Amino acid sequence: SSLFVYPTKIIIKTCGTTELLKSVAPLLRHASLLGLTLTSCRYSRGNFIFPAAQPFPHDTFQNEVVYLEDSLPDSLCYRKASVMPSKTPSHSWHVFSASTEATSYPLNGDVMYTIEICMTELDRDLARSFFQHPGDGKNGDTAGKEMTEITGIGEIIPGALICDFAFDPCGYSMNGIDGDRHSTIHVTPEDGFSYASYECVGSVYDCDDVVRVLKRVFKVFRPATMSVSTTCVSHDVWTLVAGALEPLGMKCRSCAVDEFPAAGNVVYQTFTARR
Amino acid sequence: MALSGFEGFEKRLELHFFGDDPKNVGLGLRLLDFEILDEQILQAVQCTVVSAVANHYFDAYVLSE
Repeated sequence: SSLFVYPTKIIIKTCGTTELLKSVAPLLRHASLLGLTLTSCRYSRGNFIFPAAQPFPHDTFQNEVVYLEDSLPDSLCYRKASVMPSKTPSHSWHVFSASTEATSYPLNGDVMYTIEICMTELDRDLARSFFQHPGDGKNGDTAGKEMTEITGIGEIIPGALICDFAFDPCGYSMNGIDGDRHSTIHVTPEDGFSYASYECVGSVYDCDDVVRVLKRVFKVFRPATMSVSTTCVSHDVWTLVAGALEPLGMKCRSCAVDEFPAAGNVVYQTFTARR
Repeated sequence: MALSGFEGFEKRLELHFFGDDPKNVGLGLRLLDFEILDEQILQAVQCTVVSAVANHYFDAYVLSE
């Protein structure tokens, strides 16, 4: 799981049975004490592998939306919740967005995109790299650093400063910071429910980076199933995704598009291996 | 598939604010004490910080459930 704190933006991404939405009220309270006013909110997630294990309000998307609606101030009057479907069983993308304005463009003119990748059925040999070796004397920091190196994760964005951590007995998380841009990876390597996620932000003015990043991420995990969500107010970054993944043996099975307040266009694509 | 295991799929929340005080030279939310983040916000989520890094622009924390 990861937390990113920017001067006027906060991103929290948590897995397991965490109760993420319970952070909204204390966050808004403390932000208000700093003189900050909420202007937009975006919540997203895929399909849980073990939905029955999720506590309220994460037990259903409907409850999550109601909880968010109740937690947000009335000033965020442009609101939308949607489940974006796919043809791949057990894959859909849940998005809630709320904003004080119907659309939002950055003041500095730079248009950013966010790409969120969810991968399941990781290659077994590659997933083995995310298990610790009992008795090797390594702690979470040193084992995490080793995993970053041997898996090639450190090469996905070569200039990024990486903060990594290995969990005992298995699992891995890392945050990358590259100027004002973050990236993050989380891995659950156990066979039967293996999962990895990747997220990064970028500027549409160098969106060719998306192709390089997607190829490198794919080679780290070689998943059987991959979903890619791109969020951007004004650019078709998503059109580059299939061009990056299909030469690697992935086939695009579905593509769903929807528009959300402030967030812009969310495009949800699912891919499965041809093998 | 296993009957139960660790849920990998994440929930992701992104909040944007307005009104950063110029006196704070663009620090805004970064002025939140670590204790507040850890004890009041992350505790509500049921997470703790296991590793952190920062640069001129933002702070990044790796969390454990």
